[in-house]
Amino acid sequence: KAKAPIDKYSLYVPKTGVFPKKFEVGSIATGVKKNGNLDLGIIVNRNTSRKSTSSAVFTTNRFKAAPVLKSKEVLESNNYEGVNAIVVNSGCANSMTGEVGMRDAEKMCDLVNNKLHLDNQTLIMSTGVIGQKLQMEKIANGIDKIKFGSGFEDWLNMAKSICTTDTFPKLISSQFKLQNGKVYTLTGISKGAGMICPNMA
Amino acid sequence: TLLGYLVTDLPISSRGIKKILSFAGERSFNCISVDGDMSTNDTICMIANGAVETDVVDVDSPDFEDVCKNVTSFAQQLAQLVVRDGEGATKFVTVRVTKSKTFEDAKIIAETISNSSLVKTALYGEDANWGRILCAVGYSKTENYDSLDENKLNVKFVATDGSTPSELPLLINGVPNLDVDEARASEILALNDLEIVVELNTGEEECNFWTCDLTHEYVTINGDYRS
Repeated sequence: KAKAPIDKYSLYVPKTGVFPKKFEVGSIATGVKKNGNLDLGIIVNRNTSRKSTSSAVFTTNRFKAAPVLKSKEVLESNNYEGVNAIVVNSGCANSMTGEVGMRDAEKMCDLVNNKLHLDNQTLIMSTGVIGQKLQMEKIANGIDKIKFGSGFEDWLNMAKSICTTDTFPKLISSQFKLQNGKVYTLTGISKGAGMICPNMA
Repeated sequence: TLLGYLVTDLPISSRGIKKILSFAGERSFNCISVDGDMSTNDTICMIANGAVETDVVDVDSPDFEDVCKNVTSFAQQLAQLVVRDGEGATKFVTVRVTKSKTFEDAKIIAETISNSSLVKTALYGEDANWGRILCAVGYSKTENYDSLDENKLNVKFVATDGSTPSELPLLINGVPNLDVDEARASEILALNDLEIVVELNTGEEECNFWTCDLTHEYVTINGDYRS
């Protein structure tokens, strides 16, 4: 049955947004994606007035990809505090890649930690084809060149950089008020279009 | 693969953020399905940097419940976007299992309906095939059958566009509705957004799960993803 296509991009992608204080984002096309689209993004916390806190839920699939294992280790070793960056690449899942994949995930985190002067404070996520090694030269080059900003376009590009078969980037942002009248902001980015039935813990 | 993160400038304690993400994730990202496949990489993380000058929100703070509620509804919006972008999807479907004895049973039943290829293809074909829904309820791997009583079961389609009657009962107290208005069924199923409601009538718990239809396009996209 042929149906009129829905223009999901115009329906669901915001045109403006307000974002949490002291976060910056950067994205770049490293060449891992064959079509030249953005494929690497980093979010960094620049707030130094307090230690950040963090938490994560991960796939319960018994075969966990290297970035999942690495992020879990970073969170636990930091006692869920002081994690200040997340690096995400798309195009290659770095899954089922054994020791080489684990080393690549660690290397990616190290490169981001070094660039941002952090001490083991970076989480990592990867998405894309399973069973292929990361093209580390391209990714290292991308991390080296990536620039950060905090404007709407920066956040939107960050959302685009983690897409795979997604037809639109998923970015939302809202502000809420505490009982004392103070306003806080929540921003969320997600990706996913297929292989979707998560059961994370 | 599902990836995502939530960032906020609110100061939250580490046990607070753990509890919030766990609660929100269980009712949002863990309640979506496009194709029933679980990735090796699914990850959702949350960072709170405390850039807002206010007291740290901990599990016993007066604001905690409210923050938890806000994060949950926010996470649901973000999770729903993934389903709306399901590969080849033309419909966004909320499967609402209500009046269950336990939340866990409601979730298992909602997930089973959401993952049924036959339910999803019927949604694509706009066929009011309640038999497939009922079938999925019956094979749900609930811990026991306490939440299920076939004589109390109601199944209905619900329109989300404000048109009336908004509800179309297909099964009432376990008995098929022989007077189903097929024209109205077609109208509801032609909507891009619709709800399937399954009332178990054995308790007070409920779970919403979000899914999409299964289309030819899904096969086209996934037939050659790697090559």
